[in-house]
Amino acid sequence: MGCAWSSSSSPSRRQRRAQGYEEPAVLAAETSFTVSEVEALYELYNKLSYSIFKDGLIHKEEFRLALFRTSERANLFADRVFHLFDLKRNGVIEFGEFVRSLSIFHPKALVSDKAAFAFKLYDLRGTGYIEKEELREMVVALLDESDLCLSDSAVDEIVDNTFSQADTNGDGRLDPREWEEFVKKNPTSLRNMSLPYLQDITTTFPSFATHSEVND
Amino acid sequence: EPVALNAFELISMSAGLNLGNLFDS
Repeated sequence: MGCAWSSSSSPSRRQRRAQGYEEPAVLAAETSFTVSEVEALYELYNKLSYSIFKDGLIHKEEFRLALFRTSERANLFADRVFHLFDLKRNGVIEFGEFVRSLSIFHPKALVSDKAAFAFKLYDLRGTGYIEKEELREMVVALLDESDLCLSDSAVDEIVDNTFSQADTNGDGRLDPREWEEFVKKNPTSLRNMSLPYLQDITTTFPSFATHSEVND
Repeated sequence: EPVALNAFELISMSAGLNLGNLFDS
């Protein structure tokens, strides 16, 4: 994808912004972040989006590079997260998409939003349900990428036991309501949906302070 | 005892879901 730039409304102070740039005030109004935090996230976004392709957009390879230190390693879950962050489905994550998606991972974000995101993540085939075979596929993928070793029968037992708890109507698949009930009873199932970093983002990226034009 | 594990908790251990790495990059 080529490099596409647009000018901001106040060019005297602001840098030229990459395609998909949205004003921090707009993003702050729609998310769990303050304006300063959105500006800090822009520092991170810039770093990630110029790591390989230098076009100010996060490509899947750059996302993988940030997660795994290599752009080559395909990973079911990382690729699923990338797909969900890419709200426009144009193969890249733009700044607004990055902020809106990360907002769900803010420790203060609504649990219902986290649960909804996780549901979409685990609904591999986009049927509107988490199917038992999808859950098995994900457990096998996790085992393949890790040092954990479980027998096929142990995997089956884990998947069956989880489904027996969650699939309350016994139709072999989880609908959004069953999922919501399940995570209420098993909140640790959403532990990967909260990033403590996001509560301290302006400390993590203090360089934003020299550029900030706002007082939150 | 592996059968006590919740499959979704197990999945949450995936490095691909550890977005904290974005901040360490």
